[in-house]
Amino acid sequence: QAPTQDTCTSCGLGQPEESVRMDVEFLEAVKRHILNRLHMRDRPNITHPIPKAAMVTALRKLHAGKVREDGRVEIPNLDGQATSDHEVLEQTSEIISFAESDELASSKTSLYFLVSNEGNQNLFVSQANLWLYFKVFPSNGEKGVRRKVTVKVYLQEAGASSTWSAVEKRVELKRSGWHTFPLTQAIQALLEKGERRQNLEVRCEGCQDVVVTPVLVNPDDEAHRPFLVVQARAANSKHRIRKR
Amino acid sequence: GLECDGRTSLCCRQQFYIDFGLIGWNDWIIAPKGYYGNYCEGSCPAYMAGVPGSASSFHTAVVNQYRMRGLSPGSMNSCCIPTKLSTMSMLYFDDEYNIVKRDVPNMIVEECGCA
Repeated sequence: QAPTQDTCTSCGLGQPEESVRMDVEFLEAVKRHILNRLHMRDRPNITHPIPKAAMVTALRKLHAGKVREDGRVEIPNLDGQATSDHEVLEQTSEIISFAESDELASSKTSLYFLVSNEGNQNLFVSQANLWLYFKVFPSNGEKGVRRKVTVKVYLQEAGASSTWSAVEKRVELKRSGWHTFPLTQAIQALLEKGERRQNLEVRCEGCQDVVVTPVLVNPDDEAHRPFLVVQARAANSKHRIRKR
Repeated sequence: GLECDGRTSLCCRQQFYIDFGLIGWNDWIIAPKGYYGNYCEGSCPAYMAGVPGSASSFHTAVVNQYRMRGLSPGSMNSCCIPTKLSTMSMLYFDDEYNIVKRDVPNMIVEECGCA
């Protein structure tokens, strides 16, 4: 609106001040709305950044596609073309958790994950996979040789010394690379118990014999830091409904 | 749906964009860069209520049934509400430094109408 004589500087700043106050209040309301929809009481307190190398590696493994610049969801249709989906009726989540290790851990094979259950809502875990990077050190004349090792992932309850096997997988390695290990049931059980810390132990049978090593938590090799990808949805909406 | 342009007082969609960088939220929200916190505002005169395509809701259907029977619910006020909402996908850090990708339904107001 064009300024009139009544809104000259001598009239004070009442009107603009009120407008600014309204904007601030509206902004606060929108911020609260976003946090509510994400089931968060407050914004997370980020005190130290995640190493970029670890983040980039993990994001490349994201299952559910990319995030558009404006945030709108893209779901490929039958022709393989991306369409904007206005009818996603349920809230789905994908959580990438990076491995941590206790400095006092007696074993170098131990690591743990802190998996948030996002505001204590009932999450149904549809899939959870542990991603581990295996480094192959070929000796002279051994390039391209297939090596077979057995990887066992053990679960350990917090405070308990006993472990039990969760996954056993025969891995064939030709060169260094990422391998996945399913942990769906273990993570579902963890969230059902209301706990958030999952201790793991990774043992590799035959790795030493064939000069293979799984990369665990190593500050000098952040790009290959183990991580856990959990795909979950709210437990009360078991069916995914999509209108095209 | 009408877009608010400052010239109409009728029910319209007001665009409102919040840049996460400007409010200091870009340290925990990885993507998108901002949020379209659009909202609906404006008046809904009687002739706009239940206009096909503007708001297809159960309430609109009930009001139309009243009209068809010659019972004009004059005291019934019509509301300017979102009639089309879209899902927003967000990628962010949580308290545990996990990266979370979440599709949040009904986050963005795409169209407004009278119901």
